[in-house]
Amino acid sequence: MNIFRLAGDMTHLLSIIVLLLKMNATRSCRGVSLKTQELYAVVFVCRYLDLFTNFISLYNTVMKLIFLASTFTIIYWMRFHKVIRVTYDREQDTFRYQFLVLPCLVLAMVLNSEFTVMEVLWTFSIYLEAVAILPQLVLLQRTNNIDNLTGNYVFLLGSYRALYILNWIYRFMTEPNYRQYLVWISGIVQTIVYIDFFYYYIKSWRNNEKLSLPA
Amino acid sequence: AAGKGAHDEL
Repeated sequence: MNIFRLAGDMTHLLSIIVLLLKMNATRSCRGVSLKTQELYAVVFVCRYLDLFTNFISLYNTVMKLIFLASTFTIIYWMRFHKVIRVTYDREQDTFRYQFLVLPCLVLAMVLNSEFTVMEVLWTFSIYLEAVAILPQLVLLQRTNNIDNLTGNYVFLLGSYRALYILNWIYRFMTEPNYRQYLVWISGIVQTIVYIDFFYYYIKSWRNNEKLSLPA
Repeated sequence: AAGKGAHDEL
């Protein structure tokens, strides 16, 4: 564990806490993409199957359980909470799952380091995570008034991936034989997906304006 | 921990 990895994990955790607090405090999920949250649920379930087979550390296990529980809580609120579910932008959140899930599944079957169920699902989760934010970004673009917390949520999520890249560089330089090309390339793609958002987020912050993304 | 071994991240 190095400082970049820890900072990345904490940023990831913070992004989810921001989203949970926002929804709980405002009783609203306006501007939040249920599709992205459900894709993250698929990502976490497929990746953390090793909770049953492989113990890495208490930190690792606890964080995995927190990510799973918090994501399923968000989905539950958006689908079933009496007040919150009414505020969901169903008509705007139209991204099709299959455009992301199917290509990632095919890619994971072809490009993996071992053709076993566990390994293919793990690789699938790596590919899917890289693009899971897309429905959220599309929804943000369609939302005229992006509230601060939704903007912060996406910004923190993007920062988490950028910090992971620093973590990989650090590990590559300090650990012998540490390399994981599929994870690195997916992580870089995932970070690039955010660059456009980062640009407008920082611009609106510097100009003290409300965040809005050009159509 | 090359390739498949590197599953210690979140």
